[in-house]
Amino acid sequence: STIVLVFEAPREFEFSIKANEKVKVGQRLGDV
Amino acid sequence: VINAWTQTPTKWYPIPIAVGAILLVVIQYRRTRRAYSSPQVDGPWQVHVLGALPLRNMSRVWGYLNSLELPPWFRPFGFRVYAFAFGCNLDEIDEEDLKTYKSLGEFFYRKLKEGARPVDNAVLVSPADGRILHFGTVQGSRVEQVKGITYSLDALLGVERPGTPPASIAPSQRDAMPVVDDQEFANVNGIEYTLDQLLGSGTSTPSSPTTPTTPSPNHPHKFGSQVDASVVESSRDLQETLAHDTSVALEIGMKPSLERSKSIYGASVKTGNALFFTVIYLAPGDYHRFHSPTAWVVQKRRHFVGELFSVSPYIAKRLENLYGFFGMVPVGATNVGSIKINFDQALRTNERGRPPPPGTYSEAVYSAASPILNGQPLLPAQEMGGFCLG
Repeated sequence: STIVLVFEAPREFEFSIKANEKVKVGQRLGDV
Repeated sequence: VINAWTQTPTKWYPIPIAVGAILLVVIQYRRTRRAYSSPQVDGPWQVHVLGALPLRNMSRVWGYLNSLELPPWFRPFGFRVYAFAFGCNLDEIDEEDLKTYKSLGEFFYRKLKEGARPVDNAVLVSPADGRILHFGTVQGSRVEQVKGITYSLDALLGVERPGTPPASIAPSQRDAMPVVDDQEFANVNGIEYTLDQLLGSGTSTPSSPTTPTTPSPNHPHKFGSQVDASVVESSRDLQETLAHDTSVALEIGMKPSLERSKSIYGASVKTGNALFFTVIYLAPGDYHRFHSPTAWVVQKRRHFVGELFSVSPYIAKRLENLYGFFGMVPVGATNVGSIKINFDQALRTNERGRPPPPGTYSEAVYSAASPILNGQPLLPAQEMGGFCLG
């Protein structure tokens, strides 16, 4: 199963994840 | 020969009407079959091998087995084996007594203990346990290439630029080439889908699921309210008849739109903003419920009928940049299941029977949930639903 998030955010938005990283519910994905 | 040609008497016989009717039926059948013929597999040998496997039927059998009720004495043993094989952490599940899970499907849809997943204060949090396959920004008509796979999200914005030439890559070539078509879209779960269809101009009768509609690709998508995020579960290529995939797109909005600038691609993006995406893959051993990634209001849902397939990151990595491949062959299909959304009891995915015509979807709006907010409000990490087995 796969989930895709597509969203509009301020340009300053930065991901705080890496590709192939394991994530859990509630974990930070990014912030402005 | 001459004598035979000239001396043989000619007799006329009436041809039975049935022969003519049968001939017309055969011609029509062949024409219809040609129109809906299955896509041709093309590409490296891995594609042919995987394409030859009866993955769809195997998935159905696997899905059926997952819903069988297991004997109580077997459940603890069987689930522990499953947990060991797929890396499930049994210490964090809500029901620690494994006998309470009657089938593998129920175990698959297990809940976690309260507090097992602390929620970060960030504006965007992960909606599910899994692995980040890709993430990045939408640059122009394409998603910034990440980990070797290129997307095009031009169709997300629902605007077809005047004079834009149609796709020049034939379906049979897609699986060997990166994205080139402006009307193509994100490669999700290995399946192409157009987000124009997901967030585009489809209209619906408020507060009730609609009959399948075909959105117009030429109608520009206006962000009538600011779209903060969409959750899309798998998808289907709506420009080609490819492997079916169920997708449920949730469109939300938070504020009324302000004056928006238009990019050169006709996208309506607020000044100072940009489009971002991330793809999260849920492995078989992962907690399979999904939660809200942010504080938002879900306004509508679109359901593209199909079947669920799974594409593992291993397969995705082996076939980097084979854009379109995943849209043609269900790679690594492991199960058949359905999608549940807690606040949408009408949603029924993975139903048997005649599928709706390609490129159509059913839509539901959630304005009844909160007339003031015009949708279903959700808090960060609030449970939304999940992926069910069986």
